[in-house]
Amino acid sequence: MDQQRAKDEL
Amino acid sequence: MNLFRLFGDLSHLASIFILLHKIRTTRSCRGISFKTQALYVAVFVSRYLDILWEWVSLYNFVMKVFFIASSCFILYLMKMKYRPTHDPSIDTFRVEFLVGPCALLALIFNYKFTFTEVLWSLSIFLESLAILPQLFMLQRTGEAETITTHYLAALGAYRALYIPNWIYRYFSEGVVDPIAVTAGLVQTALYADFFYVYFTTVIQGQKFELPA
Repeated sequence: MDQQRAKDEL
Repeated sequence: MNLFRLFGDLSHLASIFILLHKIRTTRSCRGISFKTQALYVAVFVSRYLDILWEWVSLYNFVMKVFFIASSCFILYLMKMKYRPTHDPSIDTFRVEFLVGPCALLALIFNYKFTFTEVLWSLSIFLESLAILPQLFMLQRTGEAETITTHYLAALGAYRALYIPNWIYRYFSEGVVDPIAVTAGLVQTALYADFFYVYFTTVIQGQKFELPA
């Protein structure tokens, strides 16, 4: 499981 | 992109148009918290300024520009054009109690200790609490114009729809954004009471009134 910031979300 | 997120974003768009419609048709910003709107400007500017150096997609770009521009425009309408219709004496939530803790949280919880990433975290935490001055104002007056409640419902639906979006992404892409998810859950929970009254009164065609 990757923990990261979803850059495509607003 | 999945349908939950698309409808969440559309709901967010709708909320802005409902708010603009309310201000224009009633020629008043009565019942709208200036503090909440000012917080949204801070949220969108701090989060979406990345359009200057990061390209995601045309959809992403257009939405970000729209949210920055519309939130600033709403602030202009409230502060300049319809200023006399805004009553600061009922918009009394102490915003400094929100910004301080959010800044601290952003410094502790972020994906990278850089200026822009901390700013992004701050915007996420701030957004989750930005509605509080508005809800506080609603609590104080005990009632709201129907159009204002539609605005709040659309705004609440936006973050609520992001929750199934995260669940979907977890299973389909195996990614999770714990900062956004935690803040999103808090934000949606804040609307619980409002949604209860909204569905039991406004949707049944009655006026939104909080029990005394």
